[in-house]
Amino acid sequence: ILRARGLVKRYPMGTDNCVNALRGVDLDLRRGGFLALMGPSGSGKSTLLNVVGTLDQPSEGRLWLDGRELTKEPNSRLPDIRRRLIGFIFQGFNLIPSLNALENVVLPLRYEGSPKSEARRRGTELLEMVGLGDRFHHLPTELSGGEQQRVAIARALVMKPALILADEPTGELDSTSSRLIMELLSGLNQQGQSLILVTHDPTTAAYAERIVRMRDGLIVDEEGPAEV
Amino acid sequence: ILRARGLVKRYPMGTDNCVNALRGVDLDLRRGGFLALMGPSGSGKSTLLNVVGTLDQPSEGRLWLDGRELTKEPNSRLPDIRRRLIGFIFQGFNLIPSLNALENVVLPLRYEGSPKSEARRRGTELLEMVGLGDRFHHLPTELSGGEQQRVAIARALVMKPALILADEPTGELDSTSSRLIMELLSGLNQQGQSLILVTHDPTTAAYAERIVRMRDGLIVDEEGPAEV
Ligand SMILES: Nc1ncnc2c1ncn2[C@@H]1O[C@H](COP(=O)(O)OP(=O)(O)OP(=O)(O)O)[C@@H](O)[C@H]1O
Ligand SMILES: Nc1ncnc2c1ncn2[C@@H]1O[C@H](COP(=O)(O)OP(=O)(O)OP(=O)(O)O)[C@@H](O)[C@H]1O
Ligand SMILES: [Mg+2]
Ligand SMILES: [Mg+2]
Repeated sequence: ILRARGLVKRYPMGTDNCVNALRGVDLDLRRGGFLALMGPSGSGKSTLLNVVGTLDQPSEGRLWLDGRELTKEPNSRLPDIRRRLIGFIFQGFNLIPSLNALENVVLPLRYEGSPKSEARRRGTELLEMVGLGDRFHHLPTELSGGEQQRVAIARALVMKPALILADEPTGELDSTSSRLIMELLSGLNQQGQSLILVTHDPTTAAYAERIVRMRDGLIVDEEGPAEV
Repeated sequence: ILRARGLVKRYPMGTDNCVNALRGVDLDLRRGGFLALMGPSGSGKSTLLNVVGTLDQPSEGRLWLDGRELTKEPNSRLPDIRRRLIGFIFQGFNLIPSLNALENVVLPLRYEGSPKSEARRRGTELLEMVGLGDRFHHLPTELSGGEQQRVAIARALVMKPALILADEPTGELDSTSSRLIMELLSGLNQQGQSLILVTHDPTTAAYAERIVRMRDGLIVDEEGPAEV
């Protein structure tokens, strides 16, 4: 479902300085695959996820999603492709502060014109699945850190996207909530959901079928979870 | 340095609903103490830290910091007391988006009227201690998640406060960066720094001399790290 070749991402800083966030990354994910991406802080994991998820343009390299070469698509078409195919769980959560938990979760559905009752039914189901059945009406500021993270997870799942890109989905969660979320994602994967998950937690990474490690903008290691 | 008795925090939700975030919490920390606070998502850890740190007023209960009863102080005096005595590391980091890493770190010093050169020297030293020596001039949006978290840590340390309250300071950090931060905090504690640290990571909690566990707004367990 995903193929990336030679991804480079440079961030110019001033006139003669540059951060080489990605220095030539190749990545493959089969349909229904489950990959965990690990590496030190600043190694390029979020950058790779953002480029793969079309939220950021690579400085060099090519990217294919669902058979289509995204690096050849005009930028104007990317938001559409992204909304249909990709569910993003952001490292910083990115909830809309003026909307409550349920409204945040159903936002993609309402955007598509889904009827209010159907959106409410689907959003409620997902909030219950992440253990927030009694927090629908809370605003993000009225939720704990881990609760905000779980709302973001529910939102990414609401459209049943072809590919889920999760950036540290259990970063703020205790072991019980982490297990709840990972069982949920693992269950979806068993039903065919493709998943790339960034994590620094080996317990979370162990749910994946492959672990890819980064360092300084490069992939330096690849293994199956049995070898962790 | 800290004493809390009977802390209750209720959040009214609508006319007949209420979240009981804290249901009667007692807490003690000796000068130079190091306490880790653990518990499930939503159990009240951040709320307890915010109340202890005077960022939030308890619905009931009493609080003493450095010998002074804060629950008897007029609200107008609290920001002053807080700025002098407490260094906060927030779960969501709370950096100022328009200021770069160095400016964010030295903000408390500049607020106090510290000369620019002295602030710069102190801020640079702290950024280097958290491994961000080459990221001074980056804005928060130009930093990775873990880098933003480390800037927030450096900022909390810049005033050498009597008490540091850290809410999940390693939540977005890989094991190497976590160890760097915990060695730094542990080192400060050995020099007399008082610390309360919320975490869901047992490795991080193991640096503390006591671990307090919460569940549903109450403290349910207390132990020394040897018993983890
Ligand atoms: N402003 C608010 N209004 C209503 N409810 C709130 C508010 N802030 C927090 N809560 C609720 O209070 C409970 C405790 O929140 P708190 O942030 O202290 O949890 P926590 O232990 O820090 O959780 P986490 O590990 O997920 O960060 C949560 O269930 C949350 O939904
Ligand atoms: N907009 C930007 N401008 C300049 N540099 C950037 C920008 N965004 C990220 N960087 C730098 O690129 C590097 C990679 O960032 P990235 O967010 O991908 O790291 P990461 O692996 O996700 O780290 P973490 O585990 O801390 O979240 C970092 O060192 C960061 O400072
Ligand atoms: Mg990241
Ligand atoms: Mg919290």
